[in-house]
Amino acid sequence: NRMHLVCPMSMSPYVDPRKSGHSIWLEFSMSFTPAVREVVEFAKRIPGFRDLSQHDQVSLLKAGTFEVLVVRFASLFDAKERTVTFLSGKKYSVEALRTMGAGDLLNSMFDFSQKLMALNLTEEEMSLFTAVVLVSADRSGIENVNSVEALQETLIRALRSLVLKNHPNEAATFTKLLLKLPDLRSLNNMHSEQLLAFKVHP
Amino acid sequence: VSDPASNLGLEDIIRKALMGNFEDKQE
Repeated sequence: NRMHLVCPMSMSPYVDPRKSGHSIWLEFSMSFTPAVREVVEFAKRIPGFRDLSQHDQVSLLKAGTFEVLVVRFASLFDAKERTVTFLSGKKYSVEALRTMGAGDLLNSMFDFSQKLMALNLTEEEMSLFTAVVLVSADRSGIENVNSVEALQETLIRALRSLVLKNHPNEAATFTKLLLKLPDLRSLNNMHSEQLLAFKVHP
Repeated sequence: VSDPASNLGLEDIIRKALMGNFEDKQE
């Protein structure tokens, strides 16, 4: 039984069937850990993030890391070429990934990436939007919701004025960006379901 | 495992990456 890890945060979707489940997880973990560390470093630089309690910083990062990674790695999903680039730099076609078991999540990732790229955000806008994405993550584990909400409001206000300044003739850009937040939440839910369904046999 | 983040060991990676931050704050 061949197994596949259809996630661009791994080096390759092919899994060596001779390896133990534990070593497969270990290798996968080693491949996505640098990206997660970058998300944490990014979070530390968000003004106000370090003022949240340690518990709330961890909770937001736990809930929001996947959503941040989706935004940061949107360009790995090339809707024109219909390919996904994995960490090794190798591209895999949608058709190939489908035969490995990729389903609705892959379609939704392409759809999201294409719409986000179409907004042509500057690096500064993208960074501020990513900060908004992180502080807008699921709040179920948050202790001090008021502090997180205040931080979210400040960041959204800053994003709004930046986007309006840069795109004065495209008033819809800011609204389209905010509408990406529920899209990301739904991608996160689909991804969680896939993770929970993924079984590694020892 | 009912929590996908724990399943991936995400919390551990996050805590370790944040650690320097908390040490900075204590100094």
